[in-house]
Amino acid sequence: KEKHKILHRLLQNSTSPVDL
Amino acid sequence: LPHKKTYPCRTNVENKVVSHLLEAEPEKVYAMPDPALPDDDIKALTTLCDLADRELVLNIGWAKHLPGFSSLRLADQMRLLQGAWMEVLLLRVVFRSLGAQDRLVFAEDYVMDAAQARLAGLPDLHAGVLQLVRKYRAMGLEMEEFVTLKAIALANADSMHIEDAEAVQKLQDCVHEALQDYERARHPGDPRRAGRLIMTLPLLRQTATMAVRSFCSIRQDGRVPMHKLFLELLEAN
Repeated sequence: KEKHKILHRLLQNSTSPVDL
Repeated sequence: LPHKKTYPCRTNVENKVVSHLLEAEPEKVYAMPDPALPDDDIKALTTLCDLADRELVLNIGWAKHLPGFSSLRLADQMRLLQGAWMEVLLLRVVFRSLGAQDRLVFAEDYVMDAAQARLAGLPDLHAGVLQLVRKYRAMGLEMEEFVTLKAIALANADSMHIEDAEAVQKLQDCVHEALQDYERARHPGDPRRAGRLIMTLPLLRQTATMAVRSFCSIRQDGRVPMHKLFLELLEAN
């Protein structure tokens, strides 16, 4: 997970594409 | 970025999943090549990697809209995206290029012909993606089919390390069924259309593998700056 922290963070974000 | 938009309902087909996927389709992204850079392979590859990175952010947001995707375990969500990110990116390029003649529309402001692809060092990839474009153009790929195929590609990522295979299978069945329902209503005279669309996925997978290899080798070369998310996903492959 540490290795893929951005993907992990983006998936955990509750909102979708607008949430940049 | 504004997100929501509505697509005109082109058919009387009321498939909830397909409508939902149309709604979830991300906004277009512009490449905005840096005018300060000389027109060489580095500029082309830098532009492509930057564009891909920004599209990936949108594609992750898109994935969350797939029915059932957000209910998957986080680890499985990651594995599906790590397995299918390039297929999703390529399918979007392919769909944008359907109306272009032998050129790939990476973005409205970034269209690449064979000569430019040679300059960028990506002639085989360009030819491979164009093969997909021709295949879908011949079939008359529709927006509804494109969004559904993209979802199927994600659900079909075939990761070896899925924790809850049953839940992933359910997601796959859901989008597969949506495609079949759509085709039954929209193309009742062509019972093989859904199957023929799904049978294009091996070529998509093969082309995506080629793309990932090309960008891994570009990365090893070290001359092209790459953003972190793009690097993360390259490493995942």
